[in-house]
Amino acid sequence: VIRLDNVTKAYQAGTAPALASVTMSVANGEVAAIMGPSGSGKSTLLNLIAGLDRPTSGTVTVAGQRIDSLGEGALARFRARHVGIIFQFFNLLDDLTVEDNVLLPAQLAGASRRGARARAGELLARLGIDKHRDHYPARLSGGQRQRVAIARALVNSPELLLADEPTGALDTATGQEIGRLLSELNAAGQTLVLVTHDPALAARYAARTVRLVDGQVADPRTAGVG
Amino acid sequence: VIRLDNVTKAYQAGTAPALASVTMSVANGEVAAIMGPSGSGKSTLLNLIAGLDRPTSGTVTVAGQRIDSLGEGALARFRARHVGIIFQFFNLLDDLTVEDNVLLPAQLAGASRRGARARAGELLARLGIDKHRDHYPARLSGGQRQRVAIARALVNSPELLLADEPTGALDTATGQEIGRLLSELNAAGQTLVLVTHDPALAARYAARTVRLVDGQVADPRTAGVG
Ligand SMILES: Nc1ncnc2c1ncn2[C@@H]1O[C@H](COP(=O)(O)OP(=O)(O)OP(=O)(O)O)[C@@H](O)[C@H]1O
Ligand SMILES: Nc1ncnc2c1ncn2[C@@H]1O[C@H](COP(=O)(O)OP(=O)(O)OP(=O)(O)O)[C@@H](O)[C@H]1O
Ligand SMILES: [Mg+2]
Ligand SMILES: [Mg+2]
Repeated sequence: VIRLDNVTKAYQAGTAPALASVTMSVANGEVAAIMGPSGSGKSTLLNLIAGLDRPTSGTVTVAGQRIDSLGEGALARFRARHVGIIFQFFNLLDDLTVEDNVLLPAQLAGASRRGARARAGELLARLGIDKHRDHYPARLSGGQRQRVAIARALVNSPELLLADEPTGALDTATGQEIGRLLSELNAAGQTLVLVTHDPALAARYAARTVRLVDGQVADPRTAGVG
Repeated sequence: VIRLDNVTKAYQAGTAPALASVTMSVANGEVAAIMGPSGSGKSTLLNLIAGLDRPTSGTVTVAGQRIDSLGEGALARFRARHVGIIFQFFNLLDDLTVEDNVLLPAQLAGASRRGARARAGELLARLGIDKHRDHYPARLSGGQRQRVAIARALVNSPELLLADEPTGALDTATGQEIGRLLSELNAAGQTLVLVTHDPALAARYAARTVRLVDGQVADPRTAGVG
């Protein structure tokens, strides 16, 4: 369902590219972990898969669509309907309550407000932060904010979840709870690309691990179906 | 060198306090780890020790000074000279280069610019990010930004280092490098309060671990010299 062909991303001409000739794919319903040293290109890879950025060269195909060549409007609609994203730094809106942050993708996808509110409530309760529903992000702890970001990514029950270090700010026990939640969603059919620094999380939940080093896939045999 | 006596912090009257009657101390030259579930009060505790916030009741004493009752100016001077802080979300200034971000505490402490620049250069090199010296934080990866925050906290060689999850955004290998660096500084006399979700980091480098649960010290025997 995801395919990158010879993808290179150089943020500035003349500097070392953040990703260099990456070819890889992820099958429908798979959990693929992406690991690698700090600065190796993991967040960049997720941004390209989500269509939040464009490759310098090469093609990115998601669910049959050439993500790298869609226009902004089409990309936004595509993401709203099919993709949930947990950002490395959460990207919450400070002027919206926790609940309204979580509801944002549902609004963008034109979902029924009542159904979305029920779904948001379930997720917040499952993540142990429903008592913060009407609070603003500024008064939440780091791990509480991360859980708001997780709830927001899941509110539309997207087919594809892109998670950039979803347990980075969490204690071991809460992190394991997140792992279980992600695993249930995958069992129900969701495809998951999981960027993580936690080898235990990858080992436990991922069908395979792709290692990035200096913007390249370290071992082409892990890159998935050719 | 740090002592909290019966410290309570309630962000809003009538809500459950973030910290409740916490009594604990840290000896000069010690490494004390603070662990606990998300939302248990760890960042709040560090903010009170740093004087970035005031307790609702109780006293906070650092290096002989009643931190909870100093004025803003005295607090800023005290921190600039004696305390290095690694924030959970880094708190880098987007309009300053990496190098200028790192130099900020040295400027505030009135240190010689030449000495400070040499020190900053050493730290950036040790942390593997000196090639980003003239870049702005927005174009750095998560773990690169965290390393800038670490360098900034250390530029004045402070006697007391408060670290809020200093390896949260880092891969295992880089995280171990940070652990070694902190351990060397402690061997040279620096006191370290280390908030971390990583049990391996705490086990390896901390003389003792204080567990917070719902704003309270879980086991008073870990609270340090009475
Ligand atoms: N907007 C940008 N402009 C220029 N360079 C960038 C930009 N964003 C990232 N980079 C560079 O691209 C490289 C890869 O960054 P990326 O954020 O993908 O790394 P990462 O693997 O996610 O790292 P981490 O584990 O630290 O989060 C880094 O060297 C970084 O400095
Ligand atoms: N500015 C604030 N106003 C109101 N409540 C706050 C504020 N900051 C934190 N809190 C609350 O205080 C409690 C403790 O927060 P704190 O940030 O100290 O937790 P923490 O242990 O650092 O958590 P984490 O591991 O998730 O970073 C949380 O329940 C949080 O919601
Ligand atoms: Mg990243
Ligand atoms: Mg915290």
